[in-house]
Amino acid sequence: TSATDGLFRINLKRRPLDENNRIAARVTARATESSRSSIRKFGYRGTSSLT
Amino acid sequence: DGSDTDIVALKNYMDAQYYGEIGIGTPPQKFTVIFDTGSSNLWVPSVKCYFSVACYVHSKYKSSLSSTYQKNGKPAEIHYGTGAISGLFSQDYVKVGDLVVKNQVFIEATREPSVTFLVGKFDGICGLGFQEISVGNVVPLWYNMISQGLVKEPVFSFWFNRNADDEEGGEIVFGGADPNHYKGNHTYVPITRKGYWQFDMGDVLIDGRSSGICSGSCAAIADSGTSLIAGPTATIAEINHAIGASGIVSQECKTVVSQYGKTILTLLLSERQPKKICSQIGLCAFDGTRGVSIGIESIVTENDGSAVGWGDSMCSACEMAVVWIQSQLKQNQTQERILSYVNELCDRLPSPMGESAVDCSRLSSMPSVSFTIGGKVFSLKAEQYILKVGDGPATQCISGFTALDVPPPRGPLWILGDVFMGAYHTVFDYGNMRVGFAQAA
Repeated sequence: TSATDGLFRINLKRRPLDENNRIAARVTARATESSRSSIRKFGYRGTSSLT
Repeated sequence: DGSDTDIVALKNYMDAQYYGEIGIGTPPQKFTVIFDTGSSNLWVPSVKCYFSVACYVHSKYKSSLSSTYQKNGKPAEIHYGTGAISGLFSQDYVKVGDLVVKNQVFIEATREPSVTFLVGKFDGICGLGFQEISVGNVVPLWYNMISQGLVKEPVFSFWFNRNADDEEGGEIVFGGADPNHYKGNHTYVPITRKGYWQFDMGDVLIDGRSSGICSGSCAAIADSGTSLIAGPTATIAEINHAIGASGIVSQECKTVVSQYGKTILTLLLSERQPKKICSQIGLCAFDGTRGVSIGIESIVTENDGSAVGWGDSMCSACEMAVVWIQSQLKQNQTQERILSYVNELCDRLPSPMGESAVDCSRLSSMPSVSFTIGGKVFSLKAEQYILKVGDGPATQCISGFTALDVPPPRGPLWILGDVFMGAYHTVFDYGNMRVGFAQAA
């Protein structure tokens, strides 16, 4: 990082797409789809809010 | 609130590939976080997280080790589509590069049950969205950077290095933009819905031709926390067809084309209102602005006597068919060719939020896909929108497009994730409430 020009730079690392995270993504996607079905079935409106 | 669920659900942290380091507390405890313009809270795992495996494989915040920690203690919970976290709000100093943000409220996560967070290489997420979507209405880190006078200009920018051979992953710059990482001038568009970095976008072009659905206008969000580009199913099916991506065969879609295709064509040619066509043929109700599902389960009998049922998906299939046929008519295609093409599109429908494989050897023949922003065309070449997984003969190619349907009035909506932001350096200008894009360098 450097602030000499008034810009604060943060380096980013990159994670290549690999087979492991793709498999995990599919598992998560299935779980999400299943929870969405439940939401529809019971008419529940989920919230992203302070509990 | 609940109406935002669809958008939050898109977040696919599993594939989010760019992350940086921050420090929380005094002395700073290091965490790897995703800098996410699609959310507004900062959270990291807590040392008090005992029952989630994800917490055991990531760095954890220990408040007792920090001299600047201040207790808050209110419970907090964030639901993402790909998982949820819960815990407690805390307050401490946060070090981002050389900047130290004082008294930042963040979430110490004590539960991270999702496999997403278990496999993720990042410890937490640093939201760079607006306070309007901040859970608990917490003041976001970026707001505190500005109010504490840490940056000269209320602007931050992203550069993602899409060159896989380079070690450098990219850069986020607070206070401005690094001229080394873009070419030419940025094209700026105003924020149309504060909360997300959302703006109005024009037509999406496939090989220079209109895909139809956004020829009026679509909403778009610049989202650094999403890997791919997500958009309406109808357009993604067209892209899939153009790049040869596999899709799921939709029987409802094929039924609509075979039974109603000619009628839709005729109605469009007679200049009926396209939005009313699906209600006119009885597949949707009309709510005054667009077709809506009539919620009726229909049963038809197949030739072999078995009964096949279909539901509201017929309405969606019809609306897609109308967009496709309309777009083909504008290109002066013959009726026969149009119906054949639309039938082919039914084979290319993407799974919602799913990935589509393409043939790596066909990259050179794949068309460009372009987005019209601020009256300018931002094109992506196949090399830019296809992701390669693995090496050598085992290399697989994945389309950088995925489907997400958000109905009007909030949609149709596009999420421009890392695939787009990798090609176009993006400036988030908080002072002028605008987003800017320029070719990345």
